[in-house]
Amino acid sequence: NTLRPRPRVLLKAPTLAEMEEMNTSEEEESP
Amino acid sequence: RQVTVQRKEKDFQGMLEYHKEDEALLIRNLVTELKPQTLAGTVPCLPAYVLYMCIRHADYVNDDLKVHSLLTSTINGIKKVLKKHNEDFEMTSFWLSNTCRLLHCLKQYSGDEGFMTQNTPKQNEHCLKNFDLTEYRQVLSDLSIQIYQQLIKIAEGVLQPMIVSAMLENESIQGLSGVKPTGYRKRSSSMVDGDNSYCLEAVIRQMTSFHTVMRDQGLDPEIILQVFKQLFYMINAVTLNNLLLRKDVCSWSTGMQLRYNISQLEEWLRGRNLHQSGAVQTMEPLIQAAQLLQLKKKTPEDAEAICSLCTSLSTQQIVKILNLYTPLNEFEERVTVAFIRTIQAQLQERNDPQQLLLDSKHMFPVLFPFNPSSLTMDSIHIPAYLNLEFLSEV
Repeated sequence: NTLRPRPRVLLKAPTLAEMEEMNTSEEEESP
Repeated sequence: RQVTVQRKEKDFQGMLEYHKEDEALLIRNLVTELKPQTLAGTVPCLPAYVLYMCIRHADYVNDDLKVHSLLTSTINGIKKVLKKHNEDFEMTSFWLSNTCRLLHCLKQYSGDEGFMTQNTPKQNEHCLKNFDLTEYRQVLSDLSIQIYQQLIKIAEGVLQPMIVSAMLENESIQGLSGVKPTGYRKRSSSMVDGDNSYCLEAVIRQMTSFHTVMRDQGLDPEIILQVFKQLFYMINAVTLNNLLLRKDVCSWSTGMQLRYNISQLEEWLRGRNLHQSGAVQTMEPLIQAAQLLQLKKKTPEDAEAICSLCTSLSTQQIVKILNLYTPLNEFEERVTVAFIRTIQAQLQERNDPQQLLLDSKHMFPVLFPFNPSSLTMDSIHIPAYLNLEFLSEV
């Protein structure tokens, strides 16, 4: 089946809480 | 509303390209600094569509870092704007609509056949080619739940101070004040400072305003229904809890006024096509309490009628209302101890909850059903006042 697309690559995502943590630590690092 | 959708040149494939260094500007102009009012007249959820078109281009050029970065910045931007406007119903509703729409887009254009059943062939061309964003969909779904909770908290904060006076104290039925229990006339315990009384129309006006905002912003109809089910539950709980604690409102006349108020709320739901939300069902304990105040409370037959009617009230609540019941005048008798004992005997088989009061903070779990859009990406026009001229149409 030539029309079938190739499988997509799963992009790993942090959870909402992990994202918040990363964001907070970035804000703390910046002056 | 006027929807600004115009057909673009035929070579626009519904993707938007930007330089990596412009990502912060994109998030600032489209998320953190955006005022929902400026988008009146454009297609609802425009920011979500613009973001999807940017994601799609990063996917098209197979740039996973750009996709990661844009989604992370978007989510953090939305969280920032919600934190800053945590008492602003319009802003919170706006970002709930957009977050849900972005989530729907990531499903509709995921390439997963289960989400593509309603797509046109043109829409199928706009699916992601390289990346599976399932995990980001989960993050957006969690974020939507947080925004929904903030929205309910804001709406409840606005409505709660109005409920007791509007539902129990305000008399809109002509001539009813003449049949208030003796000694309690004109009592207004909750109005210590100034005039804090509200009529039911004020509550209805406020709900109409909430509904208009959510509808105009394109919030999914299923979510709007859940918002009103939640708000009606809160109205029910706050009113019933007050009734269960205040002797002065446990009277035939308050029962009459209460039933009238509930019917006005039901009528409002029907007028706004919200009657299928389950909102009225959440009011059932209050409806029964209003009926209990109006029923005769003397003979064993009356006891039988009360027991078969009050199925949404616990034995403890029924007994409490009967104990608090205040006769209208010297000609109406108090509820006798024997009558209350008859009720208790009839209801002893019931396995009722022990607490007297309802949990007014209880929240129903929210669901965000998939709601694909019929819009095609290449038909979306970005107004110049959004200052997104650095985005190039591809």
